[in-house]
Amino acid sequence: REKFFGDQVFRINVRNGDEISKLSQLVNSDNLKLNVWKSPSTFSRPVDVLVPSVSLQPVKSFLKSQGLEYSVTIKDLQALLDNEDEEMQHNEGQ
Amino acid sequence: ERSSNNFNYGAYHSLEAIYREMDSIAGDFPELATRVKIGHSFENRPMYVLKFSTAEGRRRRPAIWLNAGIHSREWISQATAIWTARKIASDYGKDPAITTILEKMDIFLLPVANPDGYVYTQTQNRLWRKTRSVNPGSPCIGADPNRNWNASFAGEGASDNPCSEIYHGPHANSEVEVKSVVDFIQEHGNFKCFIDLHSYSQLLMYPYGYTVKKAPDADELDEVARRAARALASLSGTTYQVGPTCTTVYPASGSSVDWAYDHGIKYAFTFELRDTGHYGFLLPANQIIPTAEETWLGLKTIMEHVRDNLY
Repeated sequence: REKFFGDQVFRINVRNGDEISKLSQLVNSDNLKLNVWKSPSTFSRPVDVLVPSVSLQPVKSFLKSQGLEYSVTIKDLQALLDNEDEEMQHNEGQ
Repeated sequence: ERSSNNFNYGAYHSLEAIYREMDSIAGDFPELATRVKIGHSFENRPMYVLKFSTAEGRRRRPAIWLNAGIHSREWISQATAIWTARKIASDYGKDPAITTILEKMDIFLLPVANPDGYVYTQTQNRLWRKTRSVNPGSPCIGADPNRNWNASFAGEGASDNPCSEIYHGPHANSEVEVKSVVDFIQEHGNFKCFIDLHSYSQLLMYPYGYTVKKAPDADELDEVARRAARALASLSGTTYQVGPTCTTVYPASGSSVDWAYDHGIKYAFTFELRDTGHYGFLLPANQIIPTAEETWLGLKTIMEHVRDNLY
């Protein structure tokens, strides 16, 4: 099974068209292997991106250098998956 | 009636368990529900819909299509759909709204529109979204089945890169799962409503996704959607944003509801079910039934409007 150890989900706030285009540049970069859960669209809607552990540093640096605001909404994706798996096994047992 | 079998609606299930439960619903309500095979997936899994009909034999009754699980990782949508299936069957004859809807129309419910993807999320990669078709010349698998419909195919908001999560596929209907639904709906020819259930971020949207241009029926769809969102919120206060796909979430070409709308199915809506983002696509199982219950109120509002405004 594919694992997501150390992967995090970032919520990024965009305030103008310039920030949307900067962010699009980031999410379209093939080598960072980002998985966009909620795409950049309008200013009122934050963007959610799954960032693999190997890409955490470069993504953080990019966001910082471009002045993009972000927060980490899921700190440990694998922990969530493990909990879900446990819950499913428990339900199956029931 | 729910204690007559051991299916737990408050839990996530395998494809086999969902298919068994569809069979069981059909068995429990033989006068109302039948499980119909409408096609198969790329990896040759069957695609089943539950057909709810009170008019045996009259094939071209006006109909409603409820679609769920097209993006395989959005598990709350498949779970909500199977709960909804049992709800439709058990409320018929008791709840005047669903009774009168079914006296006039048929309902077709597809709980798992992307069976290969769903199995893959349970066995290999929980976050898989696409189909599992092979892309010749690329190491990457699958296409986004909600970019693969013949509605401004390969336009804005879809990718031509097979490795992208929003890859539109080599041509419209290239994904056999999409083609199966398209063929079924076209062959039937009398669908009046198409609702796609997704999850993430609580939205209720209507065409278009592929353009910012206003749909000819946008005012009516907006009014219906706002009423549906209010009904949904009445249960536990879940707030939905309402509007056209393109400006409410993001531009997306080749989507199911845009195809439905462009092919004469006026009442075309997309739900994005409950999920703040803090759970990713891993909405805790104890929220399945609350989500299904509130969604039901929204669905019922739309279906009642369709019933009263057949065209």
